[in-house]
Amino acid sequence: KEKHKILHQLLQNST
Amino acid sequence: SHLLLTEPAPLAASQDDSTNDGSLRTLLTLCDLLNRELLVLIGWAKQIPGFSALSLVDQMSLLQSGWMEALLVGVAWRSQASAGEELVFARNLQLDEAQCRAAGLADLYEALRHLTSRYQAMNLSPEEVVTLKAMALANSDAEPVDCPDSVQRFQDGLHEALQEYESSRREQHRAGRLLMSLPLLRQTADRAVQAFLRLHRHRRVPLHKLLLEMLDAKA
Repeated sequence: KEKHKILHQLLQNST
Repeated sequence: SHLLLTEPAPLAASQDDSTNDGSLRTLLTLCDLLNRELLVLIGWAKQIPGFSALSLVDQMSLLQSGWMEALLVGVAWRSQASAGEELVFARNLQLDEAQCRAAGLADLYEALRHLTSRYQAMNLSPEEVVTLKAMALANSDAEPVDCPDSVQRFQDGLHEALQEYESSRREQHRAGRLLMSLPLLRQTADRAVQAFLRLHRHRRVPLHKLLLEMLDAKA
């Protein structure tokens, strides 16, 4: 998951 | 109708001016556009009914697996209207065969023109295009899947919408024909991913972080 941190962050943003 | 409403407005390319090399400039402009399209795509995915009900792991898997297919549906749809045989990546970024060849994207050009003419022959409606795009994401055969039942429900919802739409138009065979076009989309996306990975690895074209991360997930 560390490898895909941008996608992870973008999905977690609520908007 | 929900998918039509949430379909993002097409992006414009912002011309790269960091180099005098014309074909490198084309590539950098294209990769910048793709990176921004990816950002928009992730926001769009969250608005597809059922997507946000998936676990975060499954949302990531579907996007990592299906992002290029979803983006290419848009490119092929926009390229249909092009009089010359250009690929319409954006209104201000239309590349013909010679430009693609010069940029090392001859294979991508051929694959995308093939997909475009298939869509052209099918005479897709906007409703079908947005549904196809969502189905490409839902049907991306991501592995591993955290909760297969939720992913199945997500797929079923889209399939049901498509069938309802086609039966309202009394088009008995359309839903099946659309589904049968998905393998070509998968094939085209695989070739596109390979083309961009080649650019990065062999020609050392610098890519934005998100695009690189998504390509790496497919490598």
